[in-house]
Amino acid sequence: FGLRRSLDEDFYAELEEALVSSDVSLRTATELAEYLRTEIRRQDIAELEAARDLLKERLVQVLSKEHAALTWPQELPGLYLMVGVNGTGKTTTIAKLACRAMSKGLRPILAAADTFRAAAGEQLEEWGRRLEVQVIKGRPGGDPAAVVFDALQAASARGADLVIADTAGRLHTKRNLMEELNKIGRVSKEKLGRPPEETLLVVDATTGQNALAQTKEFQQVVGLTGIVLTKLDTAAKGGIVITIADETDLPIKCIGTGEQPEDLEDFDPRGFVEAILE
Amino acid sequence: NLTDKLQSVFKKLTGKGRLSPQDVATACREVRLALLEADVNFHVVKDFVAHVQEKATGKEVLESVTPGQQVIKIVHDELVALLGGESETQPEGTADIYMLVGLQGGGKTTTSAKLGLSLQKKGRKPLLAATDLRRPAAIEQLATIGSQVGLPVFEPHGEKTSLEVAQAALKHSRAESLSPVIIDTQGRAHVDEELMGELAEMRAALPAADVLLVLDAMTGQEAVKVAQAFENSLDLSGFILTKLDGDARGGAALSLRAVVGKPIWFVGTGEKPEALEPFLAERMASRILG
Ligand SMILES: Nc1nc2c(ncn2[C@@H]2O[C@H](COP(=O)(O)OP(=O)(O)OP(=O)(O)O)[C@@H](O)[C@H]2O)c(=O)[nH]1
Ligand SMILES: Nc1nc2c(ncn2[C@@H]2O[C@H](COP(=O)(O)OP(=O)(O)OP(=O)(O)O)[C@@H](O)[C@H]2O)c(=O)[nH]1
Ligand SMILES: [Mg+2]
Ligand SMILES: [Mg+2]
Repeated sequence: FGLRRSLDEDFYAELEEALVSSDVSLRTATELAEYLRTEIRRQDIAELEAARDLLKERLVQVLSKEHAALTWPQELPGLYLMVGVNGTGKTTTIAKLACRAMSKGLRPILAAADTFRAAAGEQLEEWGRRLEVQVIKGRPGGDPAAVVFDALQAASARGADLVIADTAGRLHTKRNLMEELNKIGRVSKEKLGRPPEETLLVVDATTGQNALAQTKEFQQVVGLTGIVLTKLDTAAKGGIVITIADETDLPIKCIGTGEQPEDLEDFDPRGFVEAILE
Repeated sequence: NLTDKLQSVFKKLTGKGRLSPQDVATACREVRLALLEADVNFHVVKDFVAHVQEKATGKEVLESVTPGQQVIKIVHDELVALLGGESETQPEGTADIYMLVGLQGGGKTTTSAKLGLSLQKKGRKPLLAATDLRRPAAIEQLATIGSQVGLPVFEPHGEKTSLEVAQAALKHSRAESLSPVIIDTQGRAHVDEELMGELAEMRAALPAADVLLVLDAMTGQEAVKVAQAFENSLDLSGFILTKLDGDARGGAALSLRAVVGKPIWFVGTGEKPEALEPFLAERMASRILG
């Protein structure tokens, strides 16, 4: 946006359109416009470029959180727990994280704790085969918490550094499924003697306002350490994370940019904001 | 919710009179907010609210309802009309080939089995065709669900492309007197030229097929571009909106119908094979309005 010459009402209308069309909530877009109006007046800004930079800096500030880097385990084995609603890319992201861990010289083990969905275990096993990483599977319909427990056990026994655990996709509105997730979290924490190094909510960048409700519900039920925003290669802007960043303290740790194990990047607030504003 | 908000906007309009332009403008701001919160596309909202504003301004305030309720009724009725109206006929389910297409993770594989089960209950003998050669264990996924519901699944046997698998499945269906063939395809981004090209090829080879775009109900503003890209490339028969058992308001539905103009056939309401229902415009309108 920003082909206008002057900072008039049309400028603010275009700004709102650019942000909302990227799935930033109207409320957040309005707050950003208010901030901009105040600062433009206060700093006596008349140039479009200066106003744009002001907005850019503000967005980068909103998106820059503490603990934005992935936490690698100090005590071994560590645990990454992947959670989120159906189809967002949890299982595929595990393959990417395993790849990342190995590039750091760590030895991961994968826990196929989605014991519900058809061929979920087989999907993760196939990734394990391709990456030459061990996969601990449960029996179909079995207790997912037990699979994570067994994987942590196996990791200790075999000297692996990190368990990356898959869970079944679940809508945050399903009480029994969220309770099941809460139990997985508790059992894992008890086995580790500390919370998992990462409990990552995997969010699809094509998701609209519902991602905010997802984040709040999952945060309550299982205590998140960060967000992985997937499918940014599909042209969706993923602007809802700006609203999420505005309303929670959660950092976006990584982004998914494709369907292969190498398609994972660290979240770069500045690059992300530039893509939103172009 | 929107009803409460509009009631309070119009609280002062107690006596009988006309809806003033200012009151309608205030109400329309609330409607706009509600629709954007529901993921209705920015431009679709703009046109829709302008249309409602026109309809509502100067309208006589009816004796029996409050002005707020009156605006709500206009909004609701306009939404239902835009979603295809209640009179929209349900799909016949008579095609011999169905192709399920869409973005990654939208629910195509699960929905293929759901569609098969629903057609089987209507007396047909569907064959599910697993043509996703890329996603790990995609074939197993469809084969597993197929066996769970008692539907035959055609699996690849060395074919190099998805189109070859689809053609082999068709051949098999004729030999076994199975119909229709429901083709599950791999997820793809509407901006992926290569994959969209491959899909266009498959569609061109199956001109009589009913092509259904499977879209996640929580899809945001990008829904319009996605739907339009698939429509331009494939000439869709309709849409299936999935994961409506969540609390996403589903405003993408309005984008599909209003912009692309093809009907929404079904909605997915759960992970089980039975969780497929016909699309109802009234119900969707209420959901979008919150
Ligand atoms: N283009 C693109 N596709 C992705 C990305 N991440 C995952 N996918 C695809 O999204 C689809 C769903 O991925 P999964 O990993 O199965 O998602 P999930 O969250 O584990 O799904 P459920 O277990 O069924 O809830 C697959 O087709 C993946 O290849 C990404 O960053 N970009
Ligand atoms: N709650 C709910 N989950 C659904 C619904 N439809 C599909 N799912 C789930 O969404 C996830 C993705 O479904 P898939 O059928 O694998 O999606 P897909 O479009 O085939 O994915 P790709 O082939 O990777 O593009 C799975 O966890 C399904 O169980 C629905 O209507 N409601
Ligand atoms: Mg999965
Ligand atoms: Mg699939």
